[in-house]
Amino acid sequence: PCLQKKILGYFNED
Amino acid sequence: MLELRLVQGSLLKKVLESVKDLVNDANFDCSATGFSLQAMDSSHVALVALLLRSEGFEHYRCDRNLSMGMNLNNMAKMLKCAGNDDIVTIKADDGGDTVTFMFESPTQDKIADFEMKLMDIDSEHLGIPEAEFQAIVRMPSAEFARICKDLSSIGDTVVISVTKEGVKFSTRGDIGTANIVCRQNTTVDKPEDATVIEMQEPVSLTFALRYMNSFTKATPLSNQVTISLSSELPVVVEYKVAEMGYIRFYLAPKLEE
Repeated sequence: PCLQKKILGYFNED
Repeated sequence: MLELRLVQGSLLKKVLESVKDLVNDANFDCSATGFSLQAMDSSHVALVALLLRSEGFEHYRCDRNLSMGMNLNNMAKMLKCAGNDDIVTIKADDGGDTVTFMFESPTQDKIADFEMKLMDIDSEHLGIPEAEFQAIVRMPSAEFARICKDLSSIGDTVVISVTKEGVKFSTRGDIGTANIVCRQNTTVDKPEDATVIEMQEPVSLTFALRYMNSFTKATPLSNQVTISLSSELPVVVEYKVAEMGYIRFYLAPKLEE
């Protein structure tokens, strides 16, 4: 089983 | 007042075709730098960043920074009405609630204008830092599209591994497994046929093929695609848009639980 990471876990809001 | 005249209007048509299935609504930002867009897909797993630099337009007037919310499917519908050789002009008034797309045939014998309603979109703008990647692969975009399509008939995910042997695309599914290895190849007649692998250290990451296949809709924009990989970051799949900019797709990896 793989966990799909989210973009928000890598880039922060400006 | 905003007025952007793009002689190679087909570029905008191709850009829309490549993003309309990934993102429903997005803000196009217009500034002195250029015409840009940043948006995430509805699951927040992928992000698209587009930049068309102002220098790439034949005429570029943007009196003040403007953000225009558009439904990308509707925008694509309008741009589909432009001929492939048409000159496309995007026009909008400050504070207006519509945008106009004007299409001129190369011989100026047909001029059409399509007005589209703008929408208010509350979008998050993310800061994407410049990053060092463990591996950068540059390869023919049609080859990458073929690989993603082929593998998605076998499995749902692709493992992209870069070693000194080359770049390996692997999948597994109910019917079996598949591995495709592409080696560096710079002894080609045309530079667009080259595969170039810059590896700082080996890297291996897993991604959903559904998104990769969606990114390959940008293939008509560029003969080459650049895939930048780092174990700490989303993969970046970049297509250059002629000499004027790029479309970059970011995809968060799948990790073993």
